[in-house]
Order: sequence, then C-alpha cells, then structure tokens
Amino acid sequence: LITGRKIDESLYEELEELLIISDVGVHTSLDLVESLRHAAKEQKLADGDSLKALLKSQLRELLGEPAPMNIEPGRLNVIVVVGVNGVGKTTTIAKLAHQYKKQGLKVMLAAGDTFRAAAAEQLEIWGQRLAVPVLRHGEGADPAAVVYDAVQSAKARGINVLIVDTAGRLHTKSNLMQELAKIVRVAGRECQGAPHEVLLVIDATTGQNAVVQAEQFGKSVPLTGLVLTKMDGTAKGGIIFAIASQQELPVKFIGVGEGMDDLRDFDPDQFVEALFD
Amino acid sequence: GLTEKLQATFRRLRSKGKLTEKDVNTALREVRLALLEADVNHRVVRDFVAAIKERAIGAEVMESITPGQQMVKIVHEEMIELLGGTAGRLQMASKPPTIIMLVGLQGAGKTTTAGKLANHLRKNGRRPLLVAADVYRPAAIEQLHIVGEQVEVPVFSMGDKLSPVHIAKAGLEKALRDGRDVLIIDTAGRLHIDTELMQELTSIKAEVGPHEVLLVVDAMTGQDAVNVATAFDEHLGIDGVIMTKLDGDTRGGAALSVKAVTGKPIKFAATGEKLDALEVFHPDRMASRILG
Ligand SMILES: Nc1nc2c(ncn2[C@@H]2O[C@H](COP(=O)(O)OP(=O)(O)OP(=O)(O)O)[C@@H](O)[C@H]2O)c(=O)[nH]1
Ligand SMILES: Nc1nc2c(ncn2[C@@H]2O[C@H](COP(=O)(O)OP(=O)(O)OP(=O)(O)O)[C@@H](O)[C@H]2O)c(=O)[nH]1
Ligand SMILES: [Mg+2]
Ligand SMILES: [Mg+2]
Repeated sequence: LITGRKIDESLYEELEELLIISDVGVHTSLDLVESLRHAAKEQKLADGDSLKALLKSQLRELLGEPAPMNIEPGRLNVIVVVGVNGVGKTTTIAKLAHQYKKQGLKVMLAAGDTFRAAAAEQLEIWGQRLAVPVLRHGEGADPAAVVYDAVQSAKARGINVLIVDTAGRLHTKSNLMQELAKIVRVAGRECQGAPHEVLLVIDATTGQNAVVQAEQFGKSVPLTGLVLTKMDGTAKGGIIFAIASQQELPVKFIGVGEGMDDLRDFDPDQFVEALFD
Repeated sequence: GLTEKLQATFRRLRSKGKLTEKDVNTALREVRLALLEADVNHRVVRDFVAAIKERAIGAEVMESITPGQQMVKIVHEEMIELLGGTAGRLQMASKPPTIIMLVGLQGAGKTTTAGKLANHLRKNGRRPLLVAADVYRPAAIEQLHIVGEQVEVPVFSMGDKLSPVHIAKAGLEKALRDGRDVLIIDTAGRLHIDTELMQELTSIKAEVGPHEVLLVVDAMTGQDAVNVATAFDEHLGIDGVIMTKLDGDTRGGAALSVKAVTGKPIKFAATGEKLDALEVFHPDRMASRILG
C-alpha cells in the first residue's frame, strides 16, 4: 500500500486505518499518527517507505525489550495463569508444560479451576498426553486449597515448574478477583518467591476490553506478562500496543494453534512486521 | 459518554453562531470515535455515520435548541433500527424436531450456550436433546454431559473417534426415536479460515438440515468480528447470532458489526456463566451499551 508514494494526507489516513483495523484502538492510533507527523516533519521525510519505517520503529519502541520468563533451575518455580473466560488459559498451560518438559525440567500442573464443568478433566487429559502429573480436587473445591496442596506435593516430588490453572473470570466480578488474589497469596506463602510468573492470557480477537482486562487484573494480582492467543486466526492482536501505551506488561508468548507445540516466544520485530502484512 | 461529548461539541460550535453542515461533520467525528472505541468495525462505522448524516444535517439537529441531544437521539434510533430490524425469535419447525446447530470460534461460549438453550427450551415445555459433536477438544463431551445433567436435558454422544457428521446424524435419529422435539448440536470451535473444518460444518448441515444455524460470538470481539461473521455466513450460511459474555464491561460493538455485515438477527444475549444466564436480545439495551 505504501511503496513509492509521496507523503500526503491520504497516506496518514491509510496508516491510521491500518492501526485501527488491527485493534490498536482509535486513541492509541491517533496518538501514533500524530507523533508520526511531528517526527516526519522534523526528519524532513519525503517518501512513503521511510514514513512506514518510522511508524514501525515507533510501534517497536512501544513494545519495549523482550522479557524472559523468571524460571530458574534448582528451585520450585510457580506460574499462575489468569484471564477472562475462554481465552485459552488451560491450553496455554499445556503448551508451557510441554516446552519446559522438553527442556528437561520436572513439571506439575495444578487444576485450580474448580468451578467450570470438566475443567479438571480437560487439564488431566493434557497431563496424560504430556506425561506430566496433575494435582486436582473435586468440583466446587476451594482453589486456594488446590494450590496449597499442589505446592506441598511439588516440593515433595522435586518439581521445577508448577503451573497453576485458574477458572476464567470477568474482572467486573470482585469476589472472583478476590479469589484470584487469595490463590496468589497462598502460593507466595507456601513457596519462597512464588508466584514467579503471573501470566494474563489475552485472546487476539479481543478488542479494546483487553486494555481494561490488563488494568483490572493487574489491580488484584501482580501480573508479570501477557500471553496473546489465537494469533493463527485473522485478528492482528494490535491491542497489545494499546496495553503497552498504558503500562509495562511484556508479551512473553504467542499462541498459534490448539496443539501442544503451538506456542512461540514473543518476537516484537516479527509482530510489528506482521501488522503490515 | 457520547451525550456529554456531543453537548460540549455543540456548545462550542453554537457559540460561533448558527450551525453549519461543517459543524455537523465535526460532531459526527465524535460519533465515529465513540463507535470505534466501542469496537464497532471501522467500515461499519463509516457506513453508519454516512447513513445518519442525512438526518444529522436536517432541521431536526440544525434548528434545535439542543442539537447535541438531538444528534444522540438520531444515533440511538438508527442504531436500534440496525440492531433489531428483523424478528429475533427462534424458528420452531412445523414438523419436529427443530434442529439447532451452534457454531463459532474457539472459546466463544458454544457449549455453555447449548446448555442454556436446552434449559430455556425445557422450561418452555419442550423436550430438547443435546448432541456432543465436538470430538477434538479434551473433555468437551464430558463438559456437555455435565451441563446436560445440570439442566436436566439428555445428552447424546458417541465418543471422540467418530466423525461429527455421523454423530449429528445419529443424534437426529435418536431424537426421532425418543420423541425429542428440539435437537441442539454443539460443535467444536474453529477458525473461519480453516477450510477443512469449515467444510465439516457444511457437511453436518447437509446431513441433518438444521432449521437454525446460530453463530456464537464473544461480545468482547474487536475489528475481526466482521471477518468471522462474513466467513461463517458465506461458507456455511447462518440464521442468527448469539452474543455471549455480556455480563462483562465490554461495550460490545461487535454486535453492530455482525448484524450490519450479515443482516442476520441477533437472537439471544448470554449474560453469565450459570446455565440460566440467557435472555432474548434487546436492541435498545445493546445500543445504549455500545454508545456508553
Ligand atoms: N486457534 C487457536 N485456538 C486456541 C488457542 N489457544 C486456545 N485455543 C482454543 O480455545 C478454546 C478455549 O481454550 P481453553 O484453554 O479451554 O481456554 P480457557 O481460558 O482455559 O477457558 P476457561 O477455562 O473456560 O475460561 C479451546 O478450543 C482451545 O483449543 C490458539 O492459540 N489458537
Ligand atoms: N461470564 C461469562 N462467561 C461465559 C458466558 N458464556 C460462556 N462463558 C464461559 O466462557 C468459557 C468458554 O465457554 P465454552 O462454552 O467452553 O466455549 P466454547 O465455545 O464451547 O469453546 P470451544 O468448544 O473450545 O470452542 C467458559 O469459561 C464459560 O463458562 C457468558 O455469557 N458469560
Ligand atoms: Mg480453562
Ligand atoms: Mg465447546
């Protein structure tokens, strides 16, 4: 859309539209295009290609540096996975478990979703496929009790990575957000430094509500990173730029399918490039 | 919300004298921003704003002593019209069973909605049968069995080794044998760009001939809603839409996008995780919500 063009108003409009259609959000998009205009004037840019390159570098800058997972050998690392309903938490946990197991670490899963129909069964099937133990209680059990038991069991068995699944929940439900805070507290009380990672899972098809999700979940639990799932669809996931403009919350992984191998380390350069495909 | 923004805009514009068409365009920009913030698809926004411009430059707004309020009234009315034009009822078949098929992206809420529909129909005196046609997702069949138990509706399943087409067909035969008058088929979540899985839906449809193919859409979906709805409608053909997770605080602009691009009615609004959280869709409530 851009090659060999001169810089004019319609080009700025096209770039703004590209951002909006990618779910970057109207306000973040307007801000980006505004600062693009200033920079283009300052740098006396003359062609469309250099304008596009400048926008890419702005977007890249917004994402910050890739942040590795806080997983260290020789200790029990605890990862808690949170997010609203249906975004891909349980499946992401299976993918993470697969990845850490391949790296030679001992992994265990905790079925912290004690509410939804067949949630523990879903995680157990993944555990069987991955040959990874799953600690669960019955339906309706207290998720904090599951986490408590899982940490004890993980310590006893010399587990390196304990990944805690939690029930999907809307950030508008304060009792459920309090339940999440309690799960995190219990993990911290029972294991030094835990949870080492609290990952918020965001569905790439989500619009502006993802910004509210990141903000509100962050008020209840200490988020350490984002996982952006379902990037194998047609959604661009531009919502991460809107989130990045409000808080530092690095994207650590991208989900690209429903299988245990469908997880990629987040590559910010590749992500920015893909926005323009 | 939008009302306050437009009132402020018009106060500023009117202080310079009589309103002009250019002033209305300035105000319409506020409407565009509000709709984009609410996740309405940008093309749908452009068409919507163009459509209301006619009324917006009429005497209704230009000669009103409260032009801001008038414009909001127009936006509201036009949006309600767009969201709810055609009747949103479930079409019951003249010869039972009525066959309902739920489709949509992964995680949209199909399985839960299947339970809610079964619950709603049973409470209205029907004899529904749920069919577990998701053979891919771990414990999907078990999930539907638990849901069916919770709403006291039988669930037909054949494990995960047979094709969903075969299972749907066998489910229909079971309904006929047992005198069940509504068949609700839960299908696996899939991407609209997955050719093979979209073909599977077409095969199920060809095999059992559903009276209602309902696209289940997560209310927090962003710009992509248009791609998904268009693809499902073009490849498969849908009869209606169910918006889920409306108990959250998402503005829900996807509802307007989906309705605008397919013309298919939004029949239900799902408003919670419990199996009684299903209501008939209210276009006026949705319009107020989108406009914030
Ligand atoms: N295409 C695609 N589907 C995904 C991806 N991640 C998860 N899914 C699918 O999304 C659906 C929901 O995934 P779950 O892992 O059950 O989501 P969840 O967040 O645990 O859901 P709840 O526990 O009910 O809140 C399933 O059908 C998954 O297979 C992804 O990266 N790509
Ligand atoms: N808050 C809320 N949660 C909902 C609603 N509908 C479904 N859910 C939740 O959303 C999550 C996904 O629901 P499912 O019914 O498993 O979704 P699905 O479309 O069948 O998922 P796949 O089969 O993997 O494609 C679950 O946690 C449900 O409890 C709703 O209206 N409100
Ligand atoms: Mg889950
Ligand atoms: Mg399902």
